[in-house]
Amino acid sequence: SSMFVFPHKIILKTCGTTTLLLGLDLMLRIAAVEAGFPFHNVASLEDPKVAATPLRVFYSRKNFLFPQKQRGPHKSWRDEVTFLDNMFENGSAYMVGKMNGDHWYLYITSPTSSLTPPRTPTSSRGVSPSRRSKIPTGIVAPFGGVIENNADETLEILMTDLDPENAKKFYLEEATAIAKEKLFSKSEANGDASFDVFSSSGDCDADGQAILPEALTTEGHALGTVVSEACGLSAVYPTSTYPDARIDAYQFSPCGFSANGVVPPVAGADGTIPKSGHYFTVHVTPEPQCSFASFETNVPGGQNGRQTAEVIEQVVNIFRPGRFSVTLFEAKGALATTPGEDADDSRRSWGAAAKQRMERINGYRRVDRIVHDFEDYDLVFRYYERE
Amino acid sequence: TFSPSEGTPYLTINHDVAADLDSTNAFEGPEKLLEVWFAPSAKALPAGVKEGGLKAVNPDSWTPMLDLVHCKVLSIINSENVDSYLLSE
Repeated sequence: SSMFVFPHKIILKTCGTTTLLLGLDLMLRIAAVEAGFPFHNVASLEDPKVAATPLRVFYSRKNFLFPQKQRGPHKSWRDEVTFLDNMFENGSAYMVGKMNGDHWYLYITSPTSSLTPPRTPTSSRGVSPSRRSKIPTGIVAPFGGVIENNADETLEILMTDLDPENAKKFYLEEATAIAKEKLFSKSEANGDASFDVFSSSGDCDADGQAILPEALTTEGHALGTVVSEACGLSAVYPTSTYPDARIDAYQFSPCGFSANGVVPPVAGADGTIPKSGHYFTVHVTPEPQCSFASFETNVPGGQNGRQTAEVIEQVVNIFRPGRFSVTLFEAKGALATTPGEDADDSRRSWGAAAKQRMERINGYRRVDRIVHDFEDYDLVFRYYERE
Repeated sequence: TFSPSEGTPYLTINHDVAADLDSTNAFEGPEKLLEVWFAPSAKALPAGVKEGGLKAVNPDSWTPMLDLVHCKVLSIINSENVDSYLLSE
């Protein structure tokens, strides 16, 4: 599981039987009390029910493999939607894909309430609780101005039925063997025959993947780093292209793998560095009876000349799934507001070509392509099966 | 040897949690994904919001929220624009 905290938004992604939505109330409270974001559901910040007013809320997930084992509001999509509807105004729920196959659920709040913001109270930044039982979203009154559409893009690849050979790398035993082999090679070169997964030097490899001193890491983290390199994950956003990129990976025992990557922005064509944080996150459950891997990133497609389809192919080749879905969320203003880019015709045609390229992922047949045209986002869901 | 620049994100590990995790009973890979926006961009935080916005929140403050979710922090990468939390479960 992973969490990414930006100045203006938070992303929380959790697997297993976690109860993600049960944390939402407290998340909104923390945003109001500790970060100072405006609230509209209670009269004062001291009220324990205070909740910051979110601009947008997105909640999504693939269909569960074992839905009956989930807890709380996650036992069914209907329960989750009821939970969110009871919390927010202007929410919409969707199911995308085959009902009798792999599909994907989305709940999204509408920003249209921004056009009719509630009256700003005079005595505090809150309003009487009696006026609102649900938390409004999309309000711009405290900000002033109109919601701007930033270059926002999220790619998610959800892979099932992983190739057993590829999945092996995500077992502790295999990871340890790879680490020993790697360290044996290094030790031989140095005339040292020790087999410790921890480095005594604390140096980083040339690709920036540190094998840290034991005091600074754990076996899970050290092996996570080894697995990131061995499986090819480190090469998706390599430090040769992204010098300050950093991966934090963990190899679970007896199996399972999680990694977060932070990819600092690179300078645009005009030399300016956008103030935007980019991330990627990978989670792997390799057991054959429930094998699954996910990859998610907001690194924009086309950055450094790499098309989204190339990233998808590179990720899919790590796992060789029997089937996978790709969801691509793009803000409609992205083309017009990408720093250092002009929204000219050539850029648009490049974008069209990039999208066409996604129809052909090597070794896979694209089965479904479903487009949702939201008010300020485009969502494209694609589903592929191995040929 | 690779020499990171000054802007390189840095890592903090929660040894108490990360040392003895057991994933034997894991069975459900597909994740639940929640994304909550409080402002249109990092550059457009509303008046009254602390500098750094949500990134200014003490990492420990997220712990009770993550307890409700049934996750614990394994490690954190702090970087200029985004902080990444690797979680258990």
